[in-house]
Amino acid sequence: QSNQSTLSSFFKIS
Amino acid sequence: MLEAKLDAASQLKKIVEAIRDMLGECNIECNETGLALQSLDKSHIVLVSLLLGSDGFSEYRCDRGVTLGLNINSLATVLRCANNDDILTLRSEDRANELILTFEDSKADRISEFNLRLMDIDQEYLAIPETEYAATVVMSAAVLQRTLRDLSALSEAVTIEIDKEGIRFSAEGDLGKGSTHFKPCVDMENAENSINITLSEPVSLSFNLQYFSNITKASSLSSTVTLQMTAGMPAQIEYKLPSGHVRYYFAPKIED
Repeated sequence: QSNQSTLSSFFKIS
Repeated sequence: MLEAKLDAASQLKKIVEAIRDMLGECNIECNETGLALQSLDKSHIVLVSLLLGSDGFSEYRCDRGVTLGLNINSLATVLRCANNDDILTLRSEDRANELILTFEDSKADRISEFNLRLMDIDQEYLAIPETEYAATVVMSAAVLQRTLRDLSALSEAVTIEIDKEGIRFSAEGDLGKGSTHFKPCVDMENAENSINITLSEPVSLSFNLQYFSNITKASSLSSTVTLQMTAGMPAQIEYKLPSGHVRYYFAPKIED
């Protein structure tokens, strides 16, 4: 089972 | 003010077609070096980063920074009114609330003008650090698009494994499973069919195929695509333009 990650969990949003 | 001319409207049409499915409203930042856009899709799975250097335009002038807040689908709608080989000019006055697009045929006996309303968009930006990726693959953009399309018949996800033997795409679903493996190769006659792999360690990542298929709509912009991956990190997928690039950062699926 795998889940979709989002970019906000890797990079900082400003 | 901004004034930027392209010899063929098709150049901008193709770029907009490559990003419109992922983006709604976004800011295009214009300055003397060219046009740039960075925008997340609604679900924060893909980031689109577009750079169009001033050298890519036949004429380019932008004295002062201009932000064009645009609805990308509205831009696409207006661009459909241009013939592919029309000369296209983008114009916007300082602090104006509209972008003026003109389309001229090469004999200049037809000139169409469209004014697109600009918007104030409060946009989120991602700070993406310079990264050394574990694996870099340069391959034919059309072959990547075809491979992913084939596998999307099997599953909604694709797994990409890169090692020194090559790059392998695989998918598994209710009807069964499938995979395509490409070995590194050099095609002297058709350089775009070569597959070049640079690797510091093997990588395996899975991605949603619907999003991947939207990304590969950029295949019309470049004969080759560069995939860069590191385990557990978003992939970087880049299509080079004559002066600039369309780049996507793509969040992977993560094992539970």
